[in-house]
Amino acid sequence: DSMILSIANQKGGVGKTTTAVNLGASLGAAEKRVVLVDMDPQGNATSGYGIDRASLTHSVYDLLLGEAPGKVILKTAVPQVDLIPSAMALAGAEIEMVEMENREFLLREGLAGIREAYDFVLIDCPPSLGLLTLNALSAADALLVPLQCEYYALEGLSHLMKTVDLVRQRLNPGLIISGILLTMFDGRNNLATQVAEEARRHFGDLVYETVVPRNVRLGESPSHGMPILFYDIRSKGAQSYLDLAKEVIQHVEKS
Amino acid sequence: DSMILSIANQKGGVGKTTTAVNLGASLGAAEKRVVLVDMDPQGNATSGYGIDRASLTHSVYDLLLGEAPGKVILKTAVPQVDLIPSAMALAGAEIEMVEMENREFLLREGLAGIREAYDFVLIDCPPSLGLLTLNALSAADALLVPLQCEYYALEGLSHLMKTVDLVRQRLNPGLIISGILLTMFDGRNNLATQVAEEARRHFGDLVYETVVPRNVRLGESPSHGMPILFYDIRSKGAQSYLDLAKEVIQHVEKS
Ligand SMILES: Nc1ncnc2c1ncn2[C@@H]1O[C@H](COP(=O)(O)OP(=O)(O)OP(=O)(O)O)[C@@H](O)[C@H]1O
Ligand SMILES: Nc1ncnc2c1ncn2[C@@H]1O[C@H](COP(=O)(O)OP(=O)(O)OP(=O)(O)O)[C@@H](O)[C@H]1O
Ligand SMILES: [Mg+2]
Ligand SMILES: [Mg+2]
Repeated sequence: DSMILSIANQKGGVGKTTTAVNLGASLGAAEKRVVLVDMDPQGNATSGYGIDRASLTHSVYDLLLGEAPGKVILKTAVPQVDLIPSAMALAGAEIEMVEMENREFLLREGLAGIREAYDFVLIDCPPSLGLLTLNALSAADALLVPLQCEYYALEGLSHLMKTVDLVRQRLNPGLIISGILLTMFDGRNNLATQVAEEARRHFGDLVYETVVPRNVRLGESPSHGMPILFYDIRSKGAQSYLDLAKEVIQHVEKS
Repeated sequence: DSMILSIANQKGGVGKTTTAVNLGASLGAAEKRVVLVDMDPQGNATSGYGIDRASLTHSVYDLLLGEAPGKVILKTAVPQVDLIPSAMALAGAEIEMVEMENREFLLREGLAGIREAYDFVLIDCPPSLGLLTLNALSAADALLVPLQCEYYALEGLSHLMKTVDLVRQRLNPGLIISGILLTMFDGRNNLATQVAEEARRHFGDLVYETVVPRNVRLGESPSHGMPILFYDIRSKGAQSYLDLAKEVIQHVEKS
């Protein structure tokens, strides 16, 4: 059975793309079949796998408008991991989608025919709670929330949780929270430790045991167009995403 | 004469709010009269000045719908600096604005009556190029682009510059780029140094001389609801924003 996992948080720069790219590759390394959907007009997950958007003719934009999934799925250089790339056209899509029937379900419908071919469908979201992210939340079985260990990021969490409740009530009753992932954690920094404690106090077991440390190799790997597993497997960043993949697989096998 | 400066970049987490809050306070310290407009539904600039959104009855949302500016301007604890706060209602505003006449000029019209009362109007933008940011770019005399010294942030810059060209052609012919501000710079990190060099090679004098270093005090000050000037004036973060204020004032006086 397959699991659709959306990676979302309206706060910018918290590690959504870094998590989507590297969790994807780590699940692939654990022999899971993965497809990564890049729902962000910025297209960072697409370039994180070394793919040049300008050279593409199809993208997730076409999938939203009813194109057959087979036309938009790309193989990546990483075994077991496929990609449905982003496109510049996504930037204007939200305004176009406002008028459409079923505007929140376009992605869900697009993925219906392919989910069985994969163990995991990961969806990278833009930093907003607009129609692109709502499509990802409506399509998902579960939500992974990267939480940067900073004040503004913690402040935004309650707004995200309220939106998730609304999505559950109106669009996707089965949506669960897979977990909250602490990212860019630096144990020497009091603020980071305080935010981590606060998150665990509020959300308890929802917070993954795996914590992603601040690790410069995670920032370097996208400039080489590859996930960290292939750029520097010995780094703390790579190890933490391998741990996260194990934890996510355990969650799925338990439920 | 007053200057309307928008602080924008669709890449998330690059230091837009940190720059809006701290440049504002630093311009205030230089005896300039400042109003900060929080156009981000997240409302981080509002809480960066210690203001609790939940307690407010008016916000920039009302200004966009034609409310008198006098009703929405708040005094902050910082002398010389006023605020037009954000509101949760902004999150749904983009969908509401799509249908409106003049949808890109609502903010410009709202600010027309108050700009003469200030030396600087700073506008903090959300991490997207949707209608809220387009309103800010249409209202602005100039744009300040915070650039985090990371790969994904640099990758997104060309898309932002293309959008600025479109805004200049269709909405605001007088829009200039005030400058590109390197943020979260860590000299020990090769990637940061490479990104800084690349930005200077591409954009030359458009890159401010002032560089904002990565400085944990900048992350701590929002949790105390105050700009860094009032939290820790001796910190490198505070000094860099005082330098930036001087540089921005010089640019204005020269042109
Ligand atoms: N654990 C980490 N250690 C160091 N750098 C990191 C880490 N995680 C992410 N980064 C870097 O921080 C920046 C922000 O991360 P990323 O782009 O993944 O966040 P995002 O939430 O996807 O941003 P956006 O909101 O713009 O989509 C990137 O430059 C990335 O390379
Ligand atoms: N120079 C710096 N040194 C250390 N931390 C910083 C620095 N500048 C900003 N930060 C912290 O990094 C995080 C991102 O900064 P900020 O929220 O200002 O970016 P933003 O571009 O406004 O994000 P968003 O895209 O969500 O609006 C915040 O937690 C902030 O406190
Ligand atoms: Mg991203
Ligand atoms: Mg911000």
